[in-house]
Amino acid sequence: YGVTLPGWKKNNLTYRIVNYTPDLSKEDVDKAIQKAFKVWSTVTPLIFTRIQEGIADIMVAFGTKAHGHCPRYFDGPLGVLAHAFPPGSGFGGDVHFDEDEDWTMGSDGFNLFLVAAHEVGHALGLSHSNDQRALMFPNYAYISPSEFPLSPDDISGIQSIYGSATKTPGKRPTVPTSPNTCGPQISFDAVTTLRREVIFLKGRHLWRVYPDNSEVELELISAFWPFLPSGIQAAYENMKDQILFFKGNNFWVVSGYKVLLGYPKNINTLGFPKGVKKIDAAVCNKNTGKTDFFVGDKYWRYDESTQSMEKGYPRRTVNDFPGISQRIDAVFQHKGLFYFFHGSRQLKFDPTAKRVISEIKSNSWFNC
Amino acid sequence: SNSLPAHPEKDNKEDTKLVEDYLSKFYTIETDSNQRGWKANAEFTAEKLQKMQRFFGLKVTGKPDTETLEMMKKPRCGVPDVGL
Repeated sequence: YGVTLPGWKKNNLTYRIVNYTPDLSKEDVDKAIQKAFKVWSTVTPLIFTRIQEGIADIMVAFGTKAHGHCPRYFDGPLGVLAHAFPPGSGFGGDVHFDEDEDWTMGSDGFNLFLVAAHEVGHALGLSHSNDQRALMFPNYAYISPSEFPLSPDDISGIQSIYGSATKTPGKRPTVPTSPNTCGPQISFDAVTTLRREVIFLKGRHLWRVYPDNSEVELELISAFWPFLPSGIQAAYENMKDQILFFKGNNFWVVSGYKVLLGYPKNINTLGFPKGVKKIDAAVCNKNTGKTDFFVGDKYWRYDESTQSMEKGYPRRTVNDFPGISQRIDAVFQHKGLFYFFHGSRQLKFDPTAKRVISEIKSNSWFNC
Repeated sequence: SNSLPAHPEKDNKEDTKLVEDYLSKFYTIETDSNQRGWKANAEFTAEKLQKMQRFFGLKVTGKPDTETLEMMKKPRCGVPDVGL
């Protein structure tokens, strides 16, 4: 990525749509532009407010060839589609679209949302990236609007200027401190496998552990899955090479970097009764194709093939998992065994023999 | 084949204009003319072409080869790739 510093000196920014294109309805233009701003507010503390009159920080307009007093000209159909100016006064932050292009909401012509998201990146201080997967790559490339358009490169770039999203809007984030992986009290919010890796989640961070070669990488969750909130409470890998993440009564289904369309959904769509407000931990037993969801001192069993909760649940955890008597933080399966996490302790459990094999420290996977 | 080739000189002219327009739009850094001694235009163009080819991960030849011309014809953003 590239940045044009210093970026905006505030997190609350205004934008105004000065005029429209005849290619689309006003509603579609409004929606595309709003969605373009939302892409960046999802991964930063920035807040965008639309105004209808006067001078906004970011003025959005359509024009052709020499347009207004803009120092850059457009060139007719194709070629240059749009441009924008880095943060600042006057033209600073403004976004211009070439009206000689065919603006659409889909994959034909040029998708206004995608081009707008790129140009807003410039208006916030990003310059072009030479990473071909990045939204800030100079050339237009269509991607399905259901996919989140930012790549890790884009997110690293914008967060190098503004930091990542914070819970208290408008407050400039402190630099995220990395958790003390090898501290004696380390605990985890959730753990899941991801193909040959094991992913440990805590707060806004995740560790990628490769058990086969004992490598460990610490990352921000937002660098991989920017649509996920921090503080994920449970996660598991199903039988279809997807990961399900849970927080409160919401869950997301993720395939690779992408979240599936229509998520987050409410956990009661999986068959949980209304009274269940959150999931503590979850693990799919790859030998049986059944997923166990742990809530307090009970658990539910879900059949991944029929996509339905099994009858006769919930059951008390300790009855079927002798030795697992406390509420658990996280659980995952590795080489047939279950690893249950409770605070800084981890219980290695054999689901066939139905017994705890050993108790180890939660961070035993990190070569501390 | 004995068919008259397209107008190579016309194509060449168009390609030359395409390259010059592209490089002047996206690879021209506003520098203080006193700092930069006068450079032969061709050398200057080759230098900027190499910069563009490097940015897009193309073979760095300094010449407007087919791959480079193809990249220059793709619809894109009007913001320069260098020197903001």
